[in-house]
Amino acid sequence: FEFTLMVVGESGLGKSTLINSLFLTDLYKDRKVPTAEERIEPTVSLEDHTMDFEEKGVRMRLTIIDTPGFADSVNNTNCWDTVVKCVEDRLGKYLHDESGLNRRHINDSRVHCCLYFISPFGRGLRPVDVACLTALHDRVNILPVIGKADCLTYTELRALKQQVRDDLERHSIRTYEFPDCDSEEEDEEYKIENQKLKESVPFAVVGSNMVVEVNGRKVRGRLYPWGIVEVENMLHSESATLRSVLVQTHTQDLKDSTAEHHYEAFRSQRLQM
Amino acid sequence: FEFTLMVVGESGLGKSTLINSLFLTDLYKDRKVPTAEERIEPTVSLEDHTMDFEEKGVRMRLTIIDTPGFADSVNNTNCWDTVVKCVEDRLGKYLHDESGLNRRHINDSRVHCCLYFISPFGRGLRPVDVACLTALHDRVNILPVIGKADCLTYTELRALKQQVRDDLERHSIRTYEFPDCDSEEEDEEYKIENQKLKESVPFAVVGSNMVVEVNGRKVRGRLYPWGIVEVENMLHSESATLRSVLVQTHTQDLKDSTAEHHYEAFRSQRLQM
Ligand SMILES: Nc1nc2c(ncn2[C@@H]2O[C@H](COP(=O)(O)OP(=O)(O)O)[C@@H](O)[C@H]2O)c(=O)[nH]1
Ligand SMILES: Nc1nc2c(ncn2[C@@H]2O[C@H](COP(=O)(O)OP(=O)(O)O)[C@@H](O)[C@H]2O)c(=O)[nH]1
Repeated sequence: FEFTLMVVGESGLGKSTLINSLFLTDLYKDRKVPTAEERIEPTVSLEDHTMDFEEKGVRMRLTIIDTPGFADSVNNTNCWDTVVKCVEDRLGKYLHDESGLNRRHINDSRVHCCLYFISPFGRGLRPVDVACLTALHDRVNILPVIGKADCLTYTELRALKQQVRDDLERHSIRTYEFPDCDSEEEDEEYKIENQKLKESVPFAVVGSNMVVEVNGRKVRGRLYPWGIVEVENMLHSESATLRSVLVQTHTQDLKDSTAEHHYEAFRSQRLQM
Repeated sequence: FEFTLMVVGESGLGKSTLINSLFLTDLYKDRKVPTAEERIEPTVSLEDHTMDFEEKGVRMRLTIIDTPGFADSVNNTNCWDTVVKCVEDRLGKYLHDESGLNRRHINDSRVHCCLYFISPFGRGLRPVDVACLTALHDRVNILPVIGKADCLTYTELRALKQQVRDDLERHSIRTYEFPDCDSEEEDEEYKIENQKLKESVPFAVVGSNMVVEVNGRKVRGRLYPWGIVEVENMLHSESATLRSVLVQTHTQDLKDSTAEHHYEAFRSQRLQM
């Protein structure tokens, strides 16, 4: 199973911590963080990390593309170009390989899903979000998430999710659509679960590199003076739901949608040029 | 007692909620918030609100200058110009009044303190922060604060405070200096308290418009599934310390420093032009 996940969002939204939490790794231990002076000139770089892991008996080679520097400067005009180029280059490489003589073992390095991090401090989508999502949504499956969701009370989170959904709709931004169930084969409970999943987007995620003790159990969490946020507790965070979607329930559909929807659209545009 | 406080920082850092919490008002009830499209073009506006209140028997006319739109666009180049102009216009007005015939009742509308909000998601100062603070620090007393500090664990907060202090030093940014005690007259305990105050900068603040019940008491706070953050609890937030500095312990020194330090520097520069 090969899967490529891209992670996009301004620095400080907890992206690397979330990736570590989701896949129990420490991919970013030696990351060099640019200082404020280095970030005056917009520089969006892209970093690749590949890891093998196993979830519920399924072995997966997961490639994570990180986008440090995104929207971190004083002037962020077109900071999304590097991101779009990365997605298109990988679609282009597949097209090239597919058009070649030896088509037997094409490496599928296309981006199967883009986790777009939305700040919990916004009132919905910010201008950079709208611009970047508009440039990306026809090229890759987008799953918007609200990072550091532990900064929001339950009421604020519900309001923000609604504002984000309204903004996505108002700007005609198409995010990844969870496929509907075939009414023949799926049972009622599955349909209800699926509907709840659709309505949870954007997922409110919390991540942590720390282990804390709660009622005798050791869990990933954030220890505050007023309480402990548990990353895997569904009342505190939707990180577990996101993980399940990415590596278990919707892995295949995300790959199919990339191949049949985004890639084909890209291919026909390219061939017509 | 007339005091003018300016509040600067990108939207979503809890500025208006903090002002409401500090001064128990609802200044911003009818604020209109621009949508993402309206914010594509940088527009920093300035809004004035004046209120009278009493704290510990002292009556105060407090004017708050808010800076909506600051650093909220895709391209934030020079977004601090409007803020600097506001401070300089008020210094200029005082100079004009002071140079006039009738000098008996000059209205002191100079900005006595600028609360600069730093995001708890940064790794210290961001490029816009450095640029804005550099433009402001010679014109007005700056008190940097970390907004929405309830998003940080105790360890993260200590690290961020240190990073901000290092960045301020590295960029030679001068923030408001709490005056040292005269070693003759002040007792040991006062000196220790004063030293602790200096070392707390930037103050980590939390604000709330909600009242929650904690152990039978009604307090301003934020109700999370994992606990309650109390705005006035010194273990949770330094908002009470900030309020005390602004309206009680350092009100006069902030006004003196404005008059004797920032205004005089401005005046000599203006007279030499
Ligand atoms: N409040 C909160 N802080 C977090 C969360 N995840 C990470 N952090 C903290 O935010 C800081 C930056 O996180 P990082 O993952 O490096 O952010 P990135 O720049 O988006 O990759 C670290 O100090 C983390 O401890 C979260 O879910 N909630
Ligand atoms: N986590 C957290 N959220 C806050 C805090 N203060 C305000 N908020 C929330 O942040 C949102 C925006 O606050 P607001 O004061 O309008 O921010 P402003 O744009 O900087 O003036 C509101 O939903 C508040 O409830 C705080 O101290 N911590």
